[in-house]
Amino acid sequence: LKKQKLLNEYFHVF
Amino acid sequence: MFEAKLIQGAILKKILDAIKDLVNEASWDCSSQGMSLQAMDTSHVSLVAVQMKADGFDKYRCDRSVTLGMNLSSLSKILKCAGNDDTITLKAPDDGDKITLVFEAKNESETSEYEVKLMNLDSEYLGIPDTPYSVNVKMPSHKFQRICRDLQQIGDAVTISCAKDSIRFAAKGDLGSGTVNLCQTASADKPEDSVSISMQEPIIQSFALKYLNHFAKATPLSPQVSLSLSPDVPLVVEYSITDDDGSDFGYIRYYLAPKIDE
Repeated sequence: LKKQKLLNEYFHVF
Repeated sequence: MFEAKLIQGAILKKILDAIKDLVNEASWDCSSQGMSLQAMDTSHVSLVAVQMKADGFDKYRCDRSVTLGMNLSSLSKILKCAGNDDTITLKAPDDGDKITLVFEAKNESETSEYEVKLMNLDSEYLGIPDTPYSVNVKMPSHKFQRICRDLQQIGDAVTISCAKDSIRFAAKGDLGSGTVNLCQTASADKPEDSVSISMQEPIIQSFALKYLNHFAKATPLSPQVSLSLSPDVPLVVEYSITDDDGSDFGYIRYYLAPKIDE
């Protein structure tokens, strides 16, 4: 099964 | 005062069609350079960034940078009231709480004016690093749309793998599996039909097709779509927007976080 990552794990949230 | 006039109003209609189902509310940041928007969908799995350059408008005035917070489905409903050939003008006073949209028919016999309330959105911004990508694929946008639609019948995720001169889209599910393989075209007779691949290193990544099918709603804006991939970073799907005389007006860029093995 594949886990959906989130953008916050890659991009810094201001 | 902010005022932006676009004779090719259909571009704005298509941009809203391309983003309204992904993001409900967003702010347009208007400056002397142009209009831009950046927003994540509610699940924080995807992000859309729109850029419309000031010199792509037929008239553009922005005395002070303004942020126009809007409900995009409302804006889209209003833009549906504009004809495909209408000139669209957006107007907003610097400290106003609404934006006015003026639609002028080609034969200048009919003018419509709509007002949309603005919203105060405390939108969070994402810093998107400029990374060099291992793989960049440029392909016909209608092909990408069809592949994503077809494979979503098979499964909810697509595994994209890239070799030197071909890109493969694969999906599997309860009913079975499917793969689509696209080879790099030689000098295609029509550039918009070409598939070109530049690869620094091979990649294989999986993404949710639900989001890719949302992204593909931007297909009417551009004959080609650009996919950029790197191991364990979000996919970038970009539609560059050119106006009728072929000058660069801006882009719609979508980012999608990958699905990884548990």
